[in-house]
Amino acid sequence: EDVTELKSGGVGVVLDPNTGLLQEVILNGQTVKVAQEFLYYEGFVGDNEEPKNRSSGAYIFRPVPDKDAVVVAEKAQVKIFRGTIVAEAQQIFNEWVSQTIRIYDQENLIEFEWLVGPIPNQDANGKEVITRFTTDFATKSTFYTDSNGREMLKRVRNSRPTWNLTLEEPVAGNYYPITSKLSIVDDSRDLQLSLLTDRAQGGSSLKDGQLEMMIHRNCLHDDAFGVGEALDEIAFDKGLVARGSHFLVVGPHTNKTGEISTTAQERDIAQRKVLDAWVLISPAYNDSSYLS
Amino acid sequence: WVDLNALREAMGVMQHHDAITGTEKQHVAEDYARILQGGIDECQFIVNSALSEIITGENNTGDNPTPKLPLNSCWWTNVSSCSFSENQDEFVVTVYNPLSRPVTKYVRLPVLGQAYEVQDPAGTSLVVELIPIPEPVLKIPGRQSEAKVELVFKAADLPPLGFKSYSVKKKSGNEILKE
Repeated sequence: EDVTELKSGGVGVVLDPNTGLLQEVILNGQTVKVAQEFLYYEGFVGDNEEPKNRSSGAYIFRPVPDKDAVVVAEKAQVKIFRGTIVAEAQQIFNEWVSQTIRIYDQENLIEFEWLVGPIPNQDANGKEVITRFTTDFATKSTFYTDSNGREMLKRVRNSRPTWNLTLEEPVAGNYYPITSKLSIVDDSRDLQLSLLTDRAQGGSSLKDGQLEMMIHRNCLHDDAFGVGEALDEIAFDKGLVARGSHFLVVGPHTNKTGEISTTAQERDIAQRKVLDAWVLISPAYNDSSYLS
Repeated sequence: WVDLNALREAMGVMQHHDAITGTEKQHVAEDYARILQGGIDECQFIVNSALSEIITGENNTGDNPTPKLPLNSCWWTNVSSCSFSENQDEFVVTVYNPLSRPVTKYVRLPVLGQAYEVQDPAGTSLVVELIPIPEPVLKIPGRQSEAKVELVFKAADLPPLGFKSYSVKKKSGNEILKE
């Protein structure tokens, strides 16, 4: 369909008609401006002799200092398919980055199924690909990450709880492991936005209102920490292609009487994704009573 | 229990720090994948025997258990490919819920046909959709599939720690025309 809005019940997404990029999400009675883009950090390449000359590699994430992440594409080609049970926007950003945004008739979430690779490996620097969501949330340098899928921990940008911190690596130094969830909260509007993962990743909030998650990387030089080879995974004679999903949830931060809290919804989704139902296939069975 | 050992051993190996952090050499990563898949394959036999026994009510234990109902996993659905759903005109999809509460699962299977009928365990026809597979997925290196669409249906209210089975049938040209 030639539309830029997908809606099903109380869940919806709006795409920018000019760029095909995400503009707005609707969930839990809230309409929130959310922009999303794919970018990559260029991995630093050095001789590994001194700490400041360490290459980004299998052990460490070390983007080129003082260089912003590069936007993969300013526009996306979009195809919309709208059905009764699922509606989706298929976006193509370039030859090696694409995504499908899905909403389901009975799911209180928005799925972002990304596909990245083969990452070009002809340049000197590796590419460390991220997806970034930008909102107008006033987050006061604070975001929340889970700890091995258990409790959520408060993270404050450029800060550590028990000592005064001066970060030499402002990007990597603010990255944390995300086992299943990364959240930001805007107290002034009582809003919470979370990104749930289908696998452990690294993520951060490098500016107020932003969330980003690393989804794929190649590092074309060894970082000399022990592995002894570049991180450039190959499958079928090409660079590896990674496919996975993020699940976005927005809703009130504080519990309202009689309503399921946003955090409880997120926990339900995380459980269903970690222990997903098994789909098994058998030949047709002749006995009709078998199905019942 | 014996069939579980290969996966147990694989998990033991995976606890080595380079498997956890992903800092192993490429050929070691490939060996880890080989060990893990070997373990998963052996567990597939347990899943087959147990679910087949629950479904058919026949005991398959013994030295040489032969499940009456072969249950296949589609290992290539991560690239939207499944030789079984693509090549069979009629098949049964069994969806098992490992959680202790009811859940709904949206089943997606790559298919080659133009129209399908899916019936739930009560024999009721479900709403089904055929959604085009995104073009970049069709081009993933190593993907060996002719499927350009995925069949989507809703497996609603799967019982806790239980399953439901759905019959899937490709509609003939005449049936499509008649509709």
